[in-house]
Amino acid sequence: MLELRLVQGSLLKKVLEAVKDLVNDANFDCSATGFSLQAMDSSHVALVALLLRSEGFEHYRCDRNISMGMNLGNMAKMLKCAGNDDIITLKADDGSDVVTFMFESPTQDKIADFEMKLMDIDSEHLGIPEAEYHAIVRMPSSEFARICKDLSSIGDTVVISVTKEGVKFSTRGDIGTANIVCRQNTTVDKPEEATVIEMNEPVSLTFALRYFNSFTKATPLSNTVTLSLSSELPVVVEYKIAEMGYIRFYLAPKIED
Amino acid sequence: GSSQTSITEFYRST
Repeated sequence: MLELRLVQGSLLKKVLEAVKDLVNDANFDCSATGFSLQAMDSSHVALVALLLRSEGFEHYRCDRNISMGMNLGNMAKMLKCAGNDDIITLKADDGSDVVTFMFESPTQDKIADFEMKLMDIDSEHLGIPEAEYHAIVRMPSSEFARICKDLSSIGDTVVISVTKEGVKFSTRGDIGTANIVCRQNTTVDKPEEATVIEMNEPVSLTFALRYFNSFTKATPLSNTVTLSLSSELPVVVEYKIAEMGYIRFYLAPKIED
Repeated sequence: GSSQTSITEFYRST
């Protein structure tokens, strides 16, 4: 028996909007720790890892570890039917091939049940070891989204270079080149508006902008984004989900031929 | 040019 009640149902709506274009089908894993997902895109270039900790749910009952295969497009369609202020409860019986999403309006005057078929998904689970990164950049998530969108109108790839001066995002295309430098800026009114650079070693890596633009669909989940960079390792683009966990995207770098 | 590496080249199946 599984029963997860999330008062801030909009979080789950936002999570689905963040991952549904990158991944078609995925297994959601439920354990005492929380509700999690790990999945790769169809070309195995990017990986998404989601964790919503059990403590973040108003009610969390998971009698035994279960894995529920879902089509994320269909799940997003169902969650779109929930109001932004609705409380969302996920329910599944042991051995059942369906999951039920229950949406309650804040005043309890409207209650809806949506039942979705589960699927059997053969998915590979990757072990992601702790790593030391050469540089970690924290910046406003809206600023990062803007940069990715702007650069993708010029080129297909972005070179991210971190030095003591700041973090530079560069691209080149048929019409020309673009460079955007964000300097460390910790003297802002609100901490979420700061750009903070922790650098152990300068690093410069090339990535496909198409994937970054997909990751920025998670922007509504967090005011800030963290980029963890190391040469010869995938970049980690992390959006913290307040009080609950995170959504992390891993993208392998492009290598010069 | 540059080529795209797969994420599975960095992380192993568990």
